[in-house]
Amino acid sequence: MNVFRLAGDMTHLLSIIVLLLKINATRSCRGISLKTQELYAVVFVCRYLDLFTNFISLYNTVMKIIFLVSTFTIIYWMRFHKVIRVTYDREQDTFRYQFLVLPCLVLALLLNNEFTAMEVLWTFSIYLEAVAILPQLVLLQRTNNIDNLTGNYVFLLGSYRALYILNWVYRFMTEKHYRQYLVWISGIVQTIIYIDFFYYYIKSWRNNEKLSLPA
Amino acid sequence: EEESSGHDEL
Repeated sequence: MNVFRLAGDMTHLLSIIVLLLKINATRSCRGISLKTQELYAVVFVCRYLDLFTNFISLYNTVMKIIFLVSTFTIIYWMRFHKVIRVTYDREQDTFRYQFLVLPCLVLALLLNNEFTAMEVLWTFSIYLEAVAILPQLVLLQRTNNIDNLTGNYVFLLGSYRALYILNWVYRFMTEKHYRQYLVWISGIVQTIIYIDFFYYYIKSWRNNEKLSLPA
Repeated sequence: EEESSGHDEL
C-alpha cells in the first residue's frame, strides 16, 4: 500500500468519524442527506460482498466493516433515534434515488470487466459512489446555515477520492498489470462533482467566513 | 501474471 492510498483511506475514515461526532455530539443531523447515506450503504454492501468470499488483509476487512457499521448507524439514527430523527431536513432532502441508481445499474450491466453477479455489483458500486454525494450537495445548497462539521465532512469525503487518483497514478507507474479504466474515470467524475464545493469551502476558510453555497 | 483487479481497494 502506498502513501496516497493510505492518506485516502484515512481521509475517508476521518470524514465518517466527523459525521458520527457531529450527529452524536449535537444530537442533530441538520444539513445531512439521508439519501446520500443510504446510497453509500448500497455502495458498501454491493462492493464489500467479497468479505464473504475473499480475504485480502486484516486492514482491508476491518476498514470494510467500519464503513458498513458506521453508515448503517448513521441511517439508524436519522430514521429512528427519537431525538435525532426530528432534526432531519426531510422536506429539503428530495433528490430521487432512481435518477442515480437506475443509470448506474444499466451502465454496470453494459460496462464491466466480467459479466458475473459479483463483478457487476462491484462495478455498480463504483459508478454509484461517483454520484452518491449529489443529494448531499443539493441539500447543502438549500441550507442557509452550513455548520463547520458538515462542511468538513463533505470536504474530507471529496478529498478521499482525489487522493485515490494519486494512488492510481502511482500504481499505474509501479505495478505492471494495473489497468482500471472504469474505476479511474468514475473516480475522476466523482472528484469533479466536488470542485464547486471545494472552491467555496477553501474561499470561506481563507476569508474566515461561514461556508455558504450560492443557489 | 493476471491484470490487477483493483479489488484490494476500499
